[in-house]
Amino acid sequence: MSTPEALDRMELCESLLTWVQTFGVEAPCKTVEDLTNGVVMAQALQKIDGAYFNDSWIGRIKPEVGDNWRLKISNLKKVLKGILDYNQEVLGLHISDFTLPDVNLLGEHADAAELGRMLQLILGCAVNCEQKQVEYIQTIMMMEESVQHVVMTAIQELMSKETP
Amino acid sequence: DPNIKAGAANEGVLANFFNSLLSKKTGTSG
Repeated sequence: MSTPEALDRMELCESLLTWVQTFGVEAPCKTVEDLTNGVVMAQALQKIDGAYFNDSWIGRIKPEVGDNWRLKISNLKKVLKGILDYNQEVLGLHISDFTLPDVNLLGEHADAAELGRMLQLILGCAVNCEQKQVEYIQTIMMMEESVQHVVMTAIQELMSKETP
Repeated sequence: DPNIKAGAANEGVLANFFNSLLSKKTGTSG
């Protein structure tokens, strides 16, 4: 495989924010700020694999955290751990040499680059999950070309860092 | 028009990538 292009982290965030809206989750997901409490990401993960990210798992994510950044970070830590565990336990993939999202920067400062990394990991779960991967890939193929390009580069970057 | 050509080439790259991803997932060729 050719070397993936370097990702513009702001562009990544913007494109993946557009992508996450295709999940049609209940919680608002238009802006970076909307995603800093982890609720949208948890709901998207539940749509990706409801058996793994079940009601008991999502019940640990606090839905009403307001502006309390400590609670936001606590939610984000659970989401990130869920993603990493899912990769290992279900997908059998270990992501090495990938800079993990800094949940403190995301929760406290709504850092777009960190949100981009987090959504990139969720994208990896979507295109690798057994049940609905085809549906998710086809949805991406229906999106605007510029978004597709960023998504492709994000998947290539992830694939280059995944080891069985 | 070079812009149209570049656009078409980009479209081809994207289609190739996602189709190959799909065929890897479904175990089908093409």
